[in-house]
Amino acid sequence: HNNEIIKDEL
Amino acid sequence: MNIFRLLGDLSHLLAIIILLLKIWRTRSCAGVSGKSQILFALVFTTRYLDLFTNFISMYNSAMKLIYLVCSYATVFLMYFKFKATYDSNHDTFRMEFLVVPVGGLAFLVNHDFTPLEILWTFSIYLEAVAILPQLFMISKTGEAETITSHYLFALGSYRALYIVNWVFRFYTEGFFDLIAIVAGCVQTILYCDFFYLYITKVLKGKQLTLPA
Repeated sequence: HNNEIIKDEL
Repeated sequence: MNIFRLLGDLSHLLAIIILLLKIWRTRSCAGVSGKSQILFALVFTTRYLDLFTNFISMYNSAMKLIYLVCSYATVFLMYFKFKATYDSNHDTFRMEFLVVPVGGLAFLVNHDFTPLEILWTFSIYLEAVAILPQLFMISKTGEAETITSHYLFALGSYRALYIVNWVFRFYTEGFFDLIAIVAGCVQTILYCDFFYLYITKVLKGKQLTLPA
């Protein structure tokens, strides 16, 4: 699920 | 991190610094849309709410802080310190025409129906259209100062470089975020006619004037 991907982009 | 994203971030940082220095040094915000700057401050505010809860790296936290501080400083300079030079007669784009539809879309199309995710999605959609008041203002005045056109070129290049970064990440990590990609493409497409004018005029030393 997408929100497991840490938002590492600015 | 990859070179495309790093160049994109540096281009974004350059744009923000160019604008802030232009206003500070010339003590004037003529030709700059205050509404776009308010929207950008809103974009960073809703996107970086996890600044203190979700540490990624020193670089990530430092850049988020710089973006937040510079965007609010720019809004402050435009609406308070150098308010007399703010051209409100030409900065007439209705921000609510952007914020309301973008807010509704963020509720309908998102990865996760949680407050933080919806606000992040809102910031992604809003950033895609936040430059419209600025482009609208230039179309009304029919011209832009050269420094403002450099600002816009750096700002437009940042998201174009992010698109290359997303292609690169897709092929190397299999990572992709459709919401960010679609919004990023819309954002970059909005700059296309400006890019054309910038390359055909400003790079040849001419003033950026829009065909009336």
